[in-house]
Amino acid sequence: AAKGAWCPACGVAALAPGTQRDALLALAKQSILAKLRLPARPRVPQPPSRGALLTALRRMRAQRSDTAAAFPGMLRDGRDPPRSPGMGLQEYEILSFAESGSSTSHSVRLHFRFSQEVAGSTEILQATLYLFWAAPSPGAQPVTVRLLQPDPAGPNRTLARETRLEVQRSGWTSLDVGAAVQSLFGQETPRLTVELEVPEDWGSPLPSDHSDSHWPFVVAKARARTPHRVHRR
Amino acid sequence: GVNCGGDPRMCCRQEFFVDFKEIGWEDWIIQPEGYHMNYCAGLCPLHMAGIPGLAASFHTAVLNRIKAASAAAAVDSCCVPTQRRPLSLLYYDRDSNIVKTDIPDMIVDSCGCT
Repeated sequence: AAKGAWCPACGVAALAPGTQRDALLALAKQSILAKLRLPARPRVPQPPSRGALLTALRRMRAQRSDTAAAFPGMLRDGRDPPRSPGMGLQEYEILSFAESGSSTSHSVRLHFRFSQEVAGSTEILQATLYLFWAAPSPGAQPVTVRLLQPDPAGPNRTLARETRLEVQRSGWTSLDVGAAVQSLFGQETPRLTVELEVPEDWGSPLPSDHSDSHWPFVVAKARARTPHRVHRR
Repeated sequence: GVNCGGDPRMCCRQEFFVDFKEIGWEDWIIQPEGYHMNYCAGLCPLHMAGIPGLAASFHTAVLNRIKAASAAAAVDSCCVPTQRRPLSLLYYDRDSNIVKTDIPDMIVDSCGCT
């Protein structure tokens, strides 16, 4: 580059090999964290159980092939067809497993947290909640799913949406929670709270063991918000 | 584009692989195992500046016209990326959610002189 012009790699070439390597590694870390909008690398994660992860990936794949069958224009692996050039906005797919909250004998609250880095700079394209019902006996039985949102007036939560389902047998249900997750994405701590209520004789709506492969999860798809257009004067 | 040999003189692409295990990031980045942080290095002497195909562009064509008019008017030429691709990452975020994203323009595939 022209003398005095700054570019990340130019200065590196002049360093001694050892120092050069360290400088490049530091540059790589800084570049990746900046693009992920992370102030620092995340702490050591608590990965989900292998069973829960494999089940979630299978359900996501099943969902994609259903969508692909419904919309033949999509690519084989469920990706959207390439968009027109210049539309290269960064997209995110997020898989969030539930944290269990307060519970009674036949109801439980679930929390799904979303990181501020992603939530603060993207818009939700779609979000789906996956729940497994372990019906103790066949036949239609009523269950209720409530989406709760923070109450601006205080620490409690208010009802945002209630869905009643008739469960015929054990199995998975998926619910569209896109609007609820989008409404969170402007908040300080974006956290989706879901309350499940089942008939008294079912016992808890949640699997007894967190490592159970039927643990509830949310799959969300988000896209970086288009930068504000500069109005030409 | 040209890959740098042992001692890059002319504008070329210097390969540089960052192994996430080496920097202690393998616990939160699930895939891939590393990042090809290639970069452009080397000189762009006048006779190489703007050779179409190295960094063929309208900008280059204009520069060629200026040089054709008078060598003194020619400006400095830079060794820059001419082709880049996204880095696909699968990682755990701060809440241990699993996130997949493609970061655009993160991997330099070829370099050239402006």
